[in-house]
Amino acid sequence: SRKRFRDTFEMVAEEFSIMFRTLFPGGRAYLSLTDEENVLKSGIEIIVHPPGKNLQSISLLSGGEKTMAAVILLLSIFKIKPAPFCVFDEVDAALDDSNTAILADCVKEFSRYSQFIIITHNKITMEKADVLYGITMEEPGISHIISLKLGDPVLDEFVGSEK
Amino acid sequence: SRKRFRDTFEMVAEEFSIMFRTLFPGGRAYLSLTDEENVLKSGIEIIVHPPGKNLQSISLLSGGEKTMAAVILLLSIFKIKPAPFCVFDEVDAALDDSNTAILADCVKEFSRYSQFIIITHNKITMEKADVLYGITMEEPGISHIISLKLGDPVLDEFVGSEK
Amino acid sequence: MLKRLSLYGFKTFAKKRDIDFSDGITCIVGPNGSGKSNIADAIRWILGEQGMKTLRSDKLTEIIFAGSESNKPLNFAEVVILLENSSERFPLNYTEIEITRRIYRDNKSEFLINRNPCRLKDIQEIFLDTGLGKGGISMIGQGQIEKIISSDESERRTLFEEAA
Amino acid sequence: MLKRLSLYGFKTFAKKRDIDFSDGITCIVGPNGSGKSNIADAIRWILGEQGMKTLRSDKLTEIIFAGSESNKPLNFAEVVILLENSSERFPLNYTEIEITRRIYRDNKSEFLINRNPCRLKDIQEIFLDTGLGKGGISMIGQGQIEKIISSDESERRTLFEEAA
Ligand SMILES: Nc1ncnc2c1ncn2[C@@H]1O[C@H](COP(=O)(O)OP(=O)(O)OP(=O)(O)O)[C@@H](O)[C@H]1O
Ligand SMILES: Nc1ncnc2c1ncn2[C@@H]1O[C@H](COP(=O)(O)OP(=O)(O)OP(=O)(O)O)[C@@H](O)[C@H]1O
Ligand SMILES: [Mg+2]
Ligand SMILES: [Mg+2]
Repeated sequence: SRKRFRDTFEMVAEEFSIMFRTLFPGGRAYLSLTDEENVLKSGIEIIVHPPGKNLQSISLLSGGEKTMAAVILLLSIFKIKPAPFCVFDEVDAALDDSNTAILADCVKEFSRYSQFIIITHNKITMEKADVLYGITMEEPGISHIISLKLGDPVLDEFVGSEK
Repeated sequence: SRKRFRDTFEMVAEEFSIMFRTLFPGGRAYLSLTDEENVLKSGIEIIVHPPGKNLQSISLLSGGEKTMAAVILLLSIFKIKPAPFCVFDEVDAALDDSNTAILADCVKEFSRYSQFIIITHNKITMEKADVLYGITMEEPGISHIISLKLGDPVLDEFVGSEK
Repeated sequence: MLKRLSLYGFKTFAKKRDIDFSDGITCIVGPNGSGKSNIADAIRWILGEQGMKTLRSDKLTEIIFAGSESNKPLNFAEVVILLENSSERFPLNYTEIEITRRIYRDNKSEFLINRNPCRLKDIQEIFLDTGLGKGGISMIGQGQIEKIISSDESERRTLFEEAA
Repeated sequence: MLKRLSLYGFKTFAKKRDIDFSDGITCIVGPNGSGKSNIADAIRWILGEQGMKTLRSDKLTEIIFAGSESNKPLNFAEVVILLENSSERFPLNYTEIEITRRIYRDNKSEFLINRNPCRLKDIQEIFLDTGLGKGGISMIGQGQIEKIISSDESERRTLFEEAA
């Protein structure tokens, strides 16, 4: 079990580093065990270097940078141990255009092997959907669901603000 | 001091109720003291009724509904006791178009008496600015500030995603 | 994989509604307060979630439709999930798994797997160790994504253990 | 009211930068990680903030520009704020108040009010009870707005007391 944890950790760590520097050329990210001797009790440290920036503690990262690092870590774990499906509720809230597009493409790629259910206000994210549902309150206080087609003008009522 | 707290509380509570139902016709919101006898130790309860919905605990409210209620409470306190200036860092992150516009108009109105510094990715919010600054990383890792004019095509690089 | 979710009386879903999911990406959009996160809550609940904080309520009966301007409250909430299991992803001998969960105003609960009554525990056990159970990382709630890297070292550790 | 903020060596502001504020609404926009929240941090810091968590760092010297791909680290961070005080909003006998705060790599600090050396405490006292001081509600950080109504009752109480 100690070996199993160690192996999984190393696979996830490798995936994390590769994915981060692929999506952010010039950037680096690593996972490391704080206590190499005591793998079963060790904490896990996360080190993130956005492109062009020097190494500092992850608490100094911006909201968008933290979101991207967190999503990449999550997807790295998924790659090693896929879940039956995944639900993301407005994970793109803190992201600018560029990062939203990177995230959306990344999820699109993963969706070939895994199922994703994504709640969003974001048009860029929406455009990657295979199936799109709009939730409305046609009657006060009661949710109503309608199927939407990308490119449907009705969609504009469902699109959150232009950021 | 007990009297002073009581008076301030009642003024803020009145402002909160008025502002909420003005911005959300058909909706209601109240503040109440949990312990009327012991004003100096009492907790403060917040009750929010979005239009058309029945009264329930505020924990059930959506992200956007909570944000709007919180901002209205904040502005109610400001009206009674204005601060020299106010800094909002991406308070519109959870809001859809309609609520973003309501918030932006509300802040515009308040800005006649108070100074606001607003960090946002949102075009609707940006359009209310009297002065607009874009922050970029022209040199890696170093912030650069440029003055922007509304309507300037350069603005598109600064606008977050279309939601 | 998740095929369909049916909600009836769950939070704002006063009228019975079905949602069919794509095997790729299904996006859910709509204005603030329309019920999007309520759908995510329903998924957590049907997978056996008991944590009130995660469901944003103070007691379990608060998830039953409480009435609105135009409708009276309901007396129960029901969620049904239909899962595809031909790849035997879930530890049950069915190619399709249908899970039903109901709660009534008097706090009674009902649990069914493929229409057979069972206990909450039986449902939770299906999802143990899949990333969908308690402590799993497949369900990211609103405002929660940053916690994955901000959380202290021991919390992250739990994340990895769940995955390992 | 806030007239100008100057940053030099503060986080990503390696080069000296001035920001002049409108008396109405000043909006700050830009891509993720460009430095917008760093400006908000600089405002908190110059008003006397000492809380590491609020400044997103583990120790105070972490707010000094740490270098980048193209630039060497700096040895100090300096923030200067210029406040309009003709309405005597602040308890000082000046129509304009200029506050300077510096920190050096060796952890030495300098504080100045209108170019006169003072203690951190003197700066903090200017903003006590204005909504800008510790516990005040005029500075809403990223992801913090919902806490105003989600926080438990005693926390909200503190909010009101600060306002009253
Ligand atoms: N038991 C219930 N009965 C009726 N309405 C309920 C019940 N539980 C929650 N609600 C309502 O559901 C709404 C919240 O829905 P939800 O969180 O799904 O919104 P959302 O679409 O995710 O919005 P946002 O974009 O702001 O996150 C609230 O207005 C709340 O009052
Ligand atoms: N002392 C320092 N030296 C150099 N860079 C620093 C320092 N402190 C913080 N940073 C960098 O500042 C960046 C964060 O900036 P900031 O939080 O202002 O971004 P932001 O514009 O608010 O972005 P977002 O839109 O994602 O919230 C991080 O990349 C971080 O590494
Ligand atoms: Mg939501
Ligand atoms: Mg920020």
